[in-house]
Amino acid sequence: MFIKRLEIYGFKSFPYKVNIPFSPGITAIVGPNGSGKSNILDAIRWILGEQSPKRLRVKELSDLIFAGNIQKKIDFAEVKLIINHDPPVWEKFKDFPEIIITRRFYRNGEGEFFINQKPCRLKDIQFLFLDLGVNPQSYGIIEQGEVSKFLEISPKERKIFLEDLA
Amino acid sequence: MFIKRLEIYGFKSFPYKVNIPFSPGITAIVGPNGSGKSNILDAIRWILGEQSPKRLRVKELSDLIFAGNIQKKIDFAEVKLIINHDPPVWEKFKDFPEIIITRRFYRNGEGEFFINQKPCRLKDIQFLFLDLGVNPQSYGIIEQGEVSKFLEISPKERKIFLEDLA
Amino acid sequence: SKEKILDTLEKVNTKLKEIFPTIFPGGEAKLILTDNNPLVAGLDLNIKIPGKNIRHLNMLSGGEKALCVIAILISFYLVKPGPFCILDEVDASLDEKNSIQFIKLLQLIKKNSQIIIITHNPNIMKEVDTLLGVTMEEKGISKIFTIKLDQLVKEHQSYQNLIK
Amino acid sequence: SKEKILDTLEKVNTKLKEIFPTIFPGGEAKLILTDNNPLVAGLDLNIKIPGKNIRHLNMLSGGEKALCVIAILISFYLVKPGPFCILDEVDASLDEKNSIQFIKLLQLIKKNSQIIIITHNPNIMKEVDTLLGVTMEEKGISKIFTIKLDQLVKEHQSYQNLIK
Ligand SMILES: Nc1ncnc2c1ncn2[C@@H]1O[C@H](COP(=O)(O)OP(=O)(O)OP(=O)(O)O)[C@@H](O)[C@H]1O
Ligand SMILES: Nc1ncnc2c1ncn2[C@@H]1O[C@H](COP(=O)(O)OP(=O)(O)OP(=O)(O)O)[C@@H](O)[C@H]1O
Ligand SMILES: [Mg+2]
Ligand SMILES: [Mg+2]
Repeated sequence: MFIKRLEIYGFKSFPYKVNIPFSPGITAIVGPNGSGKSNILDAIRWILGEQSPKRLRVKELSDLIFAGNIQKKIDFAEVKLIINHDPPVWEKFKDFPEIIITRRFYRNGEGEFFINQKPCRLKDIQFLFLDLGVNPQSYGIIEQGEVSKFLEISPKERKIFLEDLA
Repeated sequence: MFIKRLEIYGFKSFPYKVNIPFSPGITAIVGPNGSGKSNILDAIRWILGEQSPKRLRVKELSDLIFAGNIQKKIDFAEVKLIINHDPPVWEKFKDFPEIIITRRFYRNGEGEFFINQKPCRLKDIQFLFLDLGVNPQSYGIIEQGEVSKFLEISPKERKIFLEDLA
Repeated sequence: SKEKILDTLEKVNTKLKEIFPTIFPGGEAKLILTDNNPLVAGLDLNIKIPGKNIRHLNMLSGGEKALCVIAILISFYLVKPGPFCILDEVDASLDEKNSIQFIKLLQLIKKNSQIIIITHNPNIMKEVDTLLGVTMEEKGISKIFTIKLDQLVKEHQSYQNLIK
Repeated sequence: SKEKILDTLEKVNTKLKEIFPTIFPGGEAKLILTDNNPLVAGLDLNIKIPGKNIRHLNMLSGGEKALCVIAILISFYLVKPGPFCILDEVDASLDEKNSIQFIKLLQLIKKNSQIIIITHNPNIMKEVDTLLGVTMEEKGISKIFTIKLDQLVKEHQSYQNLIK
C-alpha cells in the first residue's frame, strides 16, 4: 500500500486544483522558502483526521481555505488521497485496487468525508488508518522543526509510540 | 570593541586549554555534529553572566565541567574573554588596550570572576556589558533552534528588546 | 498487552543495536521501560557514545538529537514497516557526512514503506527516486512540477556537484 | 523614557522598510506598539507579502519566520550597532537563494559589529573573513583549528562549488 497521488483544491496556498504524484520509493519535495511544501504535509495530516488548528498552523479551521487574492471565490478546501490498494490491505475494500479518500471543508464550518465517493464520517477514515498504526501524530510523520520532539517529551508520552508499534 | 579571542579550559567538551581567535569582521565556526561548536557559544554566554542551567543545556552547573574520560582530573572550568579595547569604550578601563574577563567554576560549586586578573563579582561583569546593551539573552545572540523565538514570544517580552536598543 | 509490548521492545532494541553504531561509531542505544509493569511504565532512552559521558539527553548537540531520533525511527520501521513515512526537514541540523548517512538509512526501509521527505539539502535530493518541485511563480499560489535532477542542477549553483 | 522608545521604534521601522523588501520583494514590515503608552505597551509585527494574506505570524513557513527575524535583527543593528552578534545555525531552514541573501545582509552590519556565526552551509562559509574548524578527532575532546577555504573544499564533496 502506498500513496499514489494527492489532489489539493482550495486548501492553504493551493487555490487551483493540483495533482501531486508520489513514487512508491522515496519522493523528495523541494522548493523555495514559503512556496507551500509544508502545506502539502498539512494536507496529508488533515485528511488522516488532524483536527487541531494549532497543529495545522492556523488560528481557526476556516484559515485552511485559500485566503490569497484571486478573482475566483474559493468556497471550500478539498483534499483527495489516492491510495494504491493492490495487493489489498483492508478486508472491506478488497475489490478496490485503488482507494480515494476525500475531505472537504466549507466556509460555514461544515465538513464532508468520503471513501471511494461514498459519504462517511471522520471516524471511519480514522479507524481505517488506525488498523495500520497510522494517525496524524504517529511516529512516522515528523513536522518541520519537531525532529527532536521524541527526546523532549515525557517517558509516558514516548511509550505511546511503542504501543502504536506493538 | 570586539572579541580578540576566547580561551577555554575544562568547560564542557574542552578538557585541554584551547585558544580561539576571532576576526573583527565575520567569523564562521564550522565542524561535524557534536564536535563542540554550540559549546563555544555557551562559554561566551556563561562569561557574560548566564546563570540558568537550562539555558546552558545542563542539569546542574557542575555539568559545565568536563565530564569525559581522560587521565587528568579536571577540577574546574575556566573561560577567558579577551576583548580589544582600543579605542576605549569603558571610562574605567581607558588605559587598557586589551581587557581580559575570566570566569571560573569549581566542582564544589564556588565561582570566581576576574577583570584584568583582579577578582570581582559576577555583578561587575554584568554591569560592564549592560552599558553596551549586551547580556546573555540580548537580541544579538541567537541560540541553536531559537531563531523564530522573537516571533513566538509575547508582545510584552518582545518589547524588552526594543528597550535594550533604546 | 504486556507480552506484546515487551516483545516489541526487545525487537526494536535488537535493530537499534545494529543501526545506532552506523551513525555513532562504537555507540550503543537502548530503549528501556521505567517500571517493571509495561502497562504503566514510560519509555526512556539510554545512550553511550565513546569518549562522551551523556548524563542526560539535553547534553546532546542539535544534530546528535536529530540523529538519535532517526536511528529510533528506522529501528521502528524495520520491526514493523508502516505504509508510509513523511519527514519535513528533519535533516536541517545535520552536517554533510550525517546527511549522507541519513539517506542511506532511508534506503533500508524504502522496500516496505513509502517515504516522502521535504528538504533543501542537495546531498539528499540526488539519492531519491522522484523529485517534486513546488513553486510560487504567481505570488501566493503554489504550483507543483516534477523535476529531473539535471534541470535542478542548472537552476542552483550549489547543486553543481549533484551530477554523479 | 517614552520619547526614547518612540524615537528608536521610528528609526528601526525606517531601516526595516529598507531591509525587508530585499528579502521579500515588494513586502513591507512594521513593528508597532500595542498601546499608546510606550511604557506599558507590547511590541507587535505587521507584515505584508504580495499575494499572501498573513493573518497571523504562525501562517508563515519555517524559513519565512527565520527571514523575518533576520530582517528585524539587521534593522536593530543598523540603528544601534552592538559590539558583537553571535548566531548559531540561524540559516538551517533557509533555501539556497535566501542563505546567500542572508550573508549579504550580514555584510551590511559587519563594519560596526563583530559577527560570529555557526553554520553547516557552504554558501555562507565562502563569504566570511575567518573560518574556524572544530573537531573531535580524540573522542569527546574538542579541538580548534583555523582553516583555509581551499582546505575545506578538499575535505567535503558538496563544497566543490566554493571555489570562486
Ligand atoms: N489559507 C491560506 N491561504 C493562502 N496562503 C496560505 C494559507 N495558509 C498558509 N498560506 C501560505 O503558505 C505559506 C507557507 O507555506 P509552507 O509553510 O508550506 O512553506 P514551505 O514551502 O514549507 O517553506 P519553508 O521551506 O520555509 O519551510 C505562507 O507564506 C502562507 O502565507
Ligand atoms: N561537561 C561536559 N563534558 C564533556 N562533554 C560535554 C559536556 N557537556 C557537553 N558535552 C558534549 O558536547 C557535545 C555537544 O556539543 P555541541 O552542542 O557544541 O555540538 P555542535 O558542534 O554544536 O553540534 P551540532 O552541529 O550538532 O549542533 C555533546 O556530545 C556532549 O556530550
Ligand atoms: Mg516548511
Ligand atoms: Mg550546535
